[in-house]
Amino acid sequence: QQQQRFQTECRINNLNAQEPGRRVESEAGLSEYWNRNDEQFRCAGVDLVRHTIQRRGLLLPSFSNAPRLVYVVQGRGLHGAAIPGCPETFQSESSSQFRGEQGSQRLSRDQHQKVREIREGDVVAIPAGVAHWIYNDGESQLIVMILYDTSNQANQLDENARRFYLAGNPHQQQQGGRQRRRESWPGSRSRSRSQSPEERERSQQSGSNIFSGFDEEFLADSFNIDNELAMRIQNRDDQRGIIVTVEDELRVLSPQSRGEEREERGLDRDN
Amino acid sequence: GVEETFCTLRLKHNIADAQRADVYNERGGRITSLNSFNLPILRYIQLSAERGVLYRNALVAPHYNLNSHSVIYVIRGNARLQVVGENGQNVFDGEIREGQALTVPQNFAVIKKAGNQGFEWVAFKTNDNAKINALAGRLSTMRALPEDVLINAYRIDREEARRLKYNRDETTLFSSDSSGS
Repeated sequence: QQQQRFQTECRINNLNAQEPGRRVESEAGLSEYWNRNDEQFRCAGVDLVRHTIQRRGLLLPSFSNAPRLVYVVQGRGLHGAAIPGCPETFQSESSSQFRGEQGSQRLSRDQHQKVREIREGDVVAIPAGVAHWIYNDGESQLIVMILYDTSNQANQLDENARRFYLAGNPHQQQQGGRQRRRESWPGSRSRSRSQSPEERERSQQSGSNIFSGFDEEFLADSFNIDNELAMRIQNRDDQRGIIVTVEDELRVLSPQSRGEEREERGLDRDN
Repeated sequence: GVEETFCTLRLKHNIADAQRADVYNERGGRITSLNSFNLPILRYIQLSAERGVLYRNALVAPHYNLNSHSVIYVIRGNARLQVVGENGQNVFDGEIREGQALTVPQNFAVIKKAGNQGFEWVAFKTNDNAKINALAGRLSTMRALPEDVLINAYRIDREEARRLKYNRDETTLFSSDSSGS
């Protein structure tokens, strides 16, 4: 049904292998976007993005109107997804360790939803509307390829993959990127019920995180915080882009792999 | 066998009755949801509804509709609403009052704050099992993220990250006196 709604035509006379047409630099990485107006991608109802995340780089949390599949091309890291209504099952107790901390130093309590290790070859599925983030805790670059299925039934907006950032300031990143390069997108055609490629690109350039669209007072009320902190989560003067450098190591709760192995062995024995 | 299924399906369900509320906050208000779990015919038509009552100056947590659009019709009172789109663009900032309707597209974030007379609404949603994702409160995205992600994303310190995560202990409906923690 969704495909019928969006697609009025799929007139493809020949196919071409495509490379990303737009590169956007961030403080700790690079994002490359394929031309979403290319006929073959529009026909398939997909959008492609490749993120190259430097060591200690954090891809800021975002959600989208389309479900995503992430493939880890290279490197390793951590992936977190904030699934609505799910409990924060990763909880620090006195004996828990924070990943990234030297030794077994105890830290103050935190709790959050499950964090998963990812490595080369992994595929991660992210439902529409679920916020996710990625951190590179490896020794090399972490490269992830993301496909947005915009023709999926879960998407009730139009055929454009829309990225809603919970933090950061993509606008500043795109305007101020040091080596920003924008290529023209030949062969792109607009449709009557959607934005033209130029409009679409303009709207991408005017991005910021969703909290920046609210009044500070409203945010302060909602979070029960002071106005200053409300302003800070709007990230209006943030120049770092969507992949930011983590100052120290990112400390998140994660089970020790040895512990997991022990548990697995124990289960085997029980079985 | 069609008459045993479709023809006898229940077609109505009352959502104005306060005793049927799914979410209730004695200082915030109440919300009653109607979906295909409590009215199965909605599975056929892929729609659902929500009836909300917000007490004076209370708030609905900032949230977005995960899998549906939402069309809000104001039954009584007034509220200030802000709706934000994909680029942090404020697409609505104003008061809506009795008799008016407002569409909130899928994934657009919204905050509602009731006016002095309170606010009552019905929202029609374009999915038979419409879901929301709260951005603040006990069952919110903020709580789901590790402190260090917040610290580095917003360039704040650990104490501020904790306030952001834990200062609101209510869910969905917030009282206005900033004592939710």
